[in-house]
Amino acid sequence: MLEAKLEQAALLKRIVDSIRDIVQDCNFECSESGLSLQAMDNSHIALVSLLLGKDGFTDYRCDRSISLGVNVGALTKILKCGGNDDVLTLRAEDKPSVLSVMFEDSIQDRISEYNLKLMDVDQEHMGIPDTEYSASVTMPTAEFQRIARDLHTLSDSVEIDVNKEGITFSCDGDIGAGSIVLKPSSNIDRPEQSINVEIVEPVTLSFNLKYLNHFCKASGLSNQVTLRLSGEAPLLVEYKLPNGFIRFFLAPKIGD
Amino acid sequence: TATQGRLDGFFKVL
Repeated sequence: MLEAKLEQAALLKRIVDSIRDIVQDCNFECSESGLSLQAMDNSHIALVSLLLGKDGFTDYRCDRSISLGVNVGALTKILKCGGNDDVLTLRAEDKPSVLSVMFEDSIQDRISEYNLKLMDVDQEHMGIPDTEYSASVTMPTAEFQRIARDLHTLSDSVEIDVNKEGITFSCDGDIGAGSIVLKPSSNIDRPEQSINVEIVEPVTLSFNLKYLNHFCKASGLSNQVTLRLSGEAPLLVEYKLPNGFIRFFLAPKIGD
Repeated sequence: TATQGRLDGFFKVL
């Protein structure tokens, strides 16, 4: 059986919030080592890959691997029933038909428990090859979120150009054009504000801003986000989690 | 205009 306790429900609430625009139904895979998920959106443009290692939980026990087929919208509704600061416990039997979600509010002495009906989710598992990326840029999540939001007011797509000078986001839409240039910088007092650019060779690719804005829902999970780009490979947008990560892959736009 | 690529070509189904 599975029994997994999180000190703060906010972590799972934010994770589910950040994937629900991309994925409707998915399998949460629970194993001895932790909880993971891999799912593609219906149009096969974006893929989300989540790992929450067992050490990211206050308590974690999973005797044998369990696959939890979940409707993400339904899980979102249940998670909204708990407070951000509540202790959250997930429980499931070995061949479960429901996932038990328990919230404990120690201040109010309030315990609430909900059972989410599980479903069979027929899902292809994709092999994600190890990729040598041409460029990796780590920046504050708030900055990336702002850029994606601002440029989406002008256009549906953004061109991302990385060279040794820094990273440029630019777009050209019906009402006009915009661009933002970020240069590498290090902030010793506030390292989360640093911008780090690692580059093997310059790279320029275009991406759909609607998806980038979906990914930015994960901004509350981490202070920094890393973008990895290569050739015509999918963009990797990674947010680090306590003992894990949430990674989004986005297929680039092709040709012009 | 650029067309939106798909992931299928990059990731193989296991």
